[in-house]
Amino acid sequence: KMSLKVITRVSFYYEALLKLDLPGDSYISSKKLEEITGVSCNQVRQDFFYLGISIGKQKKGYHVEKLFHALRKVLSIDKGASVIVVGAGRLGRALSEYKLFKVRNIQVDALFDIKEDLVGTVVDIKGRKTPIYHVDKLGEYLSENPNVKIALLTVPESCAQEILDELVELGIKGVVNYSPRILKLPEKTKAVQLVNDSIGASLYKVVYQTYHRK
Amino acid sequence: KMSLKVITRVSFYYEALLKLDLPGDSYISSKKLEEITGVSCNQVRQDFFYLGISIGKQKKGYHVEKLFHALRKVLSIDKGASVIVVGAGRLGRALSEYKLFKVRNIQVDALFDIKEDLVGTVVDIKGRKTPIYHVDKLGEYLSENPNVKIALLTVPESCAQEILDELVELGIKGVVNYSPRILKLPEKTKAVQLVNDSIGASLYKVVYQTYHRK
Ligand SMILES: NC(=O)c1ccc[n+]([C@@H]2O[C@H](COP(=O)([O-])OP(=O)(O)OC[C@H]3O[C@@H](n4cnc5c(N)ncnc54)[C@H](O)[C@@H]3O)[C@@H](O)[C@H]2O)c1
Ligand SMILES: NC(=O)c1ccc[n+]([C@@H]2O[C@H](COP(=O)([O-])OP(=O)(O)OC[C@H]3O[C@@H](n4cnc5c(N)ncnc54)[C@H](O)[C@@H]3O)[C@@H](O)[C@H]2O)c1
Repeated sequence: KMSLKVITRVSFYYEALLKLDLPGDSYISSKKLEEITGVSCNQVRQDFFYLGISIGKQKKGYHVEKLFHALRKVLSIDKGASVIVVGAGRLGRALSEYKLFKVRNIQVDALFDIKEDLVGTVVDIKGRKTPIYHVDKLGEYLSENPNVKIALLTVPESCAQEILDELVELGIKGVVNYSPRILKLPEKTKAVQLVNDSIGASLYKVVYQTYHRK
Repeated sequence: KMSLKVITRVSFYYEALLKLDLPGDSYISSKKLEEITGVSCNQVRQDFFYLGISIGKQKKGYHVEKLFHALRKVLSIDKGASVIVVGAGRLGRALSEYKLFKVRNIQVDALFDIKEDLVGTVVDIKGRKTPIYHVDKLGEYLSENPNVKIALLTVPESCAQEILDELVELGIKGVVNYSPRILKLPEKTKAVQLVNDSIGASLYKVVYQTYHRK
């Protein structure tokens, strides 16, 4: 079982590969990965060595298809992961349709909302019509789909805690919280992973670097 | 001038403070910050010491209002930063209205798009009506607003590179790219910061931890 630091770096490598969109039978160097992810090529090579990913005999770099395969396995998404989105507003729908989720084998199977004009409609995810249900149907949906263990929380901050409590109650094991509030997990739920995500961090770096160059 | 690692941690502390929403005259401990950001309380204390932020005489922890002030200064957002959003779709609008941007002194001053039903409308950002202009007006807008140096790129990946090229041409100095593609900066533009952001990383961690606990 790997440390979260390694998993985080592995997700950066995987993300970089996805965004480069290289042909499967091409090669990528640790130097290129350093350029894109900011992780030193030494650390990259060290990680791959530790993960049993080797450079081919011809030392051209790492074989892209093989690397994809290995990284997916490490991230446990080689079998694919089904997630739900609660809060089918702008961020919720932008996330559901985000191309990289599909390519990553992470599939949004359903969305939930309370707005009448959203409930009962579908979101088109690469040709697959994904339904938006009423949030009251969460319990029913999760008992019929016990393989769904992860939820993305994109509701307004005023109801984020209450929705989280319900999800935990219904057996969800992992939640990514996008609302701008620190949420609490009930005492006895040690087995639930709660992560806060935010599109903010990069913006700070850019602001800082931009204003410190002049 | 600080290393990006320190800036990144500082942005986590700032973000954590924002999301905790504590009264300005209360105190926060390094332990609490460790709990929320995952940065060890030793590192937190070390960073604050380095940044000249001290614990009050009563050792209650760090004074929240003073801490906010100091962190904003470090991040260069104490004077506020004006940014524009190009691509006023779901992600673009979700970002513009994101409560934490306003609180962070990062202000979205304008959005740009090509869709007829969006151009000419306004986005309500905490009561301030923010206009959506046609992307053809980018040049005109930036020459009239030379203080705007940063753009958030939330257009479809097919036109992301072309829009980036134009922004660089027009003097933009910092770009956060949200499209799922690695963009290239023209050779001679060493002074432009380009950062790729993605709401993906946290999801991988949650998937990994969720499937490795069973
Ligand atoms: N983390 C980030 O970087 C970031 C960026 C932008 C927005 N946000 C946050 O993400 C959230 C969504 O932002 P948005 O711009 O998409 O807002 P939005 O208003 O477009 O979407 C919120 C949706 O949640 C639905 N909703 C409300 N109560 C609900 C409930 N009880 N159950 C199910 N659905 C419910 C609403 O009907 C709406 O469709 C907000 O909390 C916002 O602050 C985070
Ligand atoms: N980084 C992430 O985590 C993440 C998550 C979700 C989506 N995305 C990406 O963000 C982008 C936007 O996603 P979305 O769901 O908001 O899509 P969207 O279709 O709702 O928004 C795109 C907007 O860009 C506008 N546009 C198109 N061409 C333009 C041009 N030449 N100039 C100006 N505006 C133009 C469109 O009219 C539309 O309003 C996509 O590239 C998507 O893949 C990233």
